Amino acid sequence: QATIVAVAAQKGGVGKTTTTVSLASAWARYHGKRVLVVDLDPQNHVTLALREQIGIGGGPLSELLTDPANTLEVEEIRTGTEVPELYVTPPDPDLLNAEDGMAHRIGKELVLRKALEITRTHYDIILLDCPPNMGTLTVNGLVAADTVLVPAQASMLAVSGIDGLFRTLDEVGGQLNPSLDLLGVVLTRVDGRTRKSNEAVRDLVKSSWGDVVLPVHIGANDTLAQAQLAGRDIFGFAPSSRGAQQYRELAADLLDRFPK
Amino acid sequence: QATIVAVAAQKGGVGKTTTTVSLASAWARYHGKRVLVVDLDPQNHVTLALREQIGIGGGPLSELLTDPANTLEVEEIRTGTEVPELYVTPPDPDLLNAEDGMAHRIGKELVLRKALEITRTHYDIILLDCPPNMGTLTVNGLVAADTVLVPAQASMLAVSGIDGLFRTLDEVGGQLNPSLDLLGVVLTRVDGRTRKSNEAVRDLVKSSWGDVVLPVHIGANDTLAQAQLAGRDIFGFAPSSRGAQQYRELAADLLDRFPK
Ligand SMILES: Nc1ncnc2c1ncn2[C@@H]1O[C@H](COP(=O)(O)OP(=O)(O)OP(=O)(O)O)[C@@H](O)[C@H]1O
Ligand SMILES: Nc1ncnc2c1ncn2[C@@H]1O[C@H](COP(=O)(O)OP(=O)(O)OP(=O)(O)O)[C@@H](O)[C@H]1O
Ligand SMILES: [Mg+2]
Ligand SMILES: [Mg+2]
Repeated sequence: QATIVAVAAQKGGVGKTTTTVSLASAWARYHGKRVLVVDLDPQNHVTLALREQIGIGGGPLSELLTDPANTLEVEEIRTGTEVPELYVTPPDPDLLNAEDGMAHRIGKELVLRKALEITRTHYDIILLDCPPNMGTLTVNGLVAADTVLVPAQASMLAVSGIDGLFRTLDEVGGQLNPSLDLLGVVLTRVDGRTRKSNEAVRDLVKSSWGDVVLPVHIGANDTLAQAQLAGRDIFGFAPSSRGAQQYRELAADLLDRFPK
Repeated sequence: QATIVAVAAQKGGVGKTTTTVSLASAWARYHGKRVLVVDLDPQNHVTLALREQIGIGGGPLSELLTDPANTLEVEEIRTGTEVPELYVTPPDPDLLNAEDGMAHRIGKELVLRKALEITRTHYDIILLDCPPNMGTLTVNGLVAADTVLVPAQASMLAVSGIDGLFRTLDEVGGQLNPSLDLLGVVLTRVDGRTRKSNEAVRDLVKSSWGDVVLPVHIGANDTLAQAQLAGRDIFGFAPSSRGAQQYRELAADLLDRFPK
């Protein structure tokens, strides 16, 4: 019975995709976990970031999400990767239309959850990469999830995005997913040389929402971007890079924080 | 008769808002231009970034966009800032609903353009800050614009976003705004230490779309983020910072590139 982790942040470019892909790879490679990544972003960045390692096959997530019978399982459309035990949903150019197509559907926020019911028995961990907004796809991710991980950068605009996300979590938690847990906020792209603004943002987050910032942070490390240029996960591309070390550390830390 | 510049990029966090706000401030402060910034992003980051400098008053853009009569002008809802000659649309929590509200409207892509027809006679330059997607608000920006500026980071995912944007530009240019011009792609958050991947991305962009990368780039400079934490534009906050210098340079360069 998989733990389903939504990786969500309203702010653009804070490392949702990089974090999703890196954690998935670390758990599959180093912890013997069977992992599925569901790409909920119409920009299909998960498979773009891993494009040299993606298997062929699988089917479009959009078809599943707009199927009126809602009987398709994500397991039927996913594909494999070069990393044993790491699976992903393939790129789907129609995912944008799917969001519109779902707009008028009764119970539209529950479609993904239903489509993971049987799928989740096949994996240890399922990660959901969300787009930079609180639209129908992200909400489906939050409703389907057991817990939420929130990447954030040390910036005013990112912190304001956390606020928007937490308000959405309250709404979702209240009505649609009462057991939704918060893994925490992981600071990403941290510039070691900007201690003052890093501290200012940490204090701002702490004073607004308490002790939600995770102890492991991910520093700015261009190797993470280079790995995506090469279309490989960070551990295949540069396993001794600082980015790889920190994501390995985060992966190990988070396993102990999963809701029981 | 203002030049209307849409600042658009499908990728999140590439500096659309930072670029919009910095260029607007530079043109108002140093070039004697009367500038209006229209915040098309439901996250209202323009006024968040400038929050210590925003005047009171103005009205909600969402009301204008969903008004069936489509007779309101943006000029009626904008507000002033501490910078003389710099005006902005105030924060609007209903902008997200507006995008849904516009979905079924005939001619929904043309609403903003109409609402700027008289407004544009009051300004030298109007900037449109777009959200990180190609939805109705961004398309309204592209249809209303005379020219488009595309911030991009030196990353695979950002380059893939340029592709999505250019395809949208073709669609918009074909049917709704044939005279739409491209100012160019401005590389932002450039890390001076990562020459190899910077060059790799520049080559990738050039081979895909030709000579669209602008000569001025904006380096990674945390002072730009600190200015936003302080709620001030970069020139009020740290006028001799590298970020300020480069945005001043970009502002001067772009003035010569406006379509006649
Ligand atoms: N720790 C890091 N160090 C350096 N670069 C990073 C780091 N994390 C992410 N990046 C780069 O920053 C860019 C944004 O990261 P990413 O795409 O993962 O963010 P995102 O939140 O998923 O963005 P979006 O909102 O567009 O989905 C990417 O080009 C990525 O390679
Ligand atoms: N040149 C730069 N140097 C350092 N930080 C920067 C730079 N440009 C932008 N930033 C910071 O990076 C973050 C993302 O920038 P910004 O919000 O302007 O991007 P955006 O494209 O508008 O994002 P979104 O897609 O969420 O609208 C902000 O916190 C901003 O302060
Ligand atoms: Mg992403
Ligand atoms: Mg923005």
